[in-house]
Amino acid sequence: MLELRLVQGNLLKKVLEAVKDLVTDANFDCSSTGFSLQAMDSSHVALVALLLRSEGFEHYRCDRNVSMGMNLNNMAKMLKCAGNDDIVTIKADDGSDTVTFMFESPNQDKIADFEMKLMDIDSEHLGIPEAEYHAIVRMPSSEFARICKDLSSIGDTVVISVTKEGVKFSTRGDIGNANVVCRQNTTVDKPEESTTIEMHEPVSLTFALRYMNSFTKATPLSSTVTISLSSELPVVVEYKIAEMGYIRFYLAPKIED
Amino acid sequence: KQKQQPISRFFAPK
Repeated sequence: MLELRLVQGNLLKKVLEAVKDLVTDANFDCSSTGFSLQAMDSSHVALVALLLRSEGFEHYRCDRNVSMGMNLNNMAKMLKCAGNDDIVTIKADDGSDTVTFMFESPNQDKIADFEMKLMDIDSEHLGIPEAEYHAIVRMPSSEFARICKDLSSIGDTVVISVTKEGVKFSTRGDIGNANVVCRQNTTVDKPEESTTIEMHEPVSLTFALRYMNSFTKATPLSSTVTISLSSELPVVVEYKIAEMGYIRFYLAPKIED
Repeated sequence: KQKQQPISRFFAPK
């Protein structure tokens, strides 16, 4: 028996909007730790890892570890039917081939049940080793989204370089090239508007902008984004989900052929 | 010319 009650139901709506374009089908794993997902995109270039900790749910019952295979587009369709202020409960019976999403309006005057068919998905979990990153950039998530969108109108790839001067996002394409430099800026009033750069070593890596733009679909989940870079490692683009966990996107860099 | 690396080059199955 599984029953997870999330008062901020719109968090789950936002999570689905953030991953459904990158991943088609995925197993959601439910354990005493929380509700999680790890999945690769169809071309095995990017990986998404989601964790919603059990403590973040108002009620969390998970009698045994369960893995539920879901089509994320279908799940997103169902969650779109929940109101933004609705409480969402995920329910599944042991051995059942369906999952139920229950939506309750805040004043309990409307209760809806949406039952979705589960699917068998063969997927292996990848081990993500702890790593020391050469540079960690924390910046407003809307700013990062804007840069990725702007650069993708010029080129297909972005070079992210971190030096003492700041973090530089560069692209080049048929019509020309573009560089956006963000300097460390902690003097603003609100911490969520600041840019901080923790650099141990300068680093410069090239990534496909198509994936970066896809990651920025998670922008509504968090006002800030953390970009962790190390040469010879996938970049980690992390959006913290307040009081609940995180969504992390890993993207392998491009190299000279 | 640049080549896209797969994620499996960095992360192995558990």
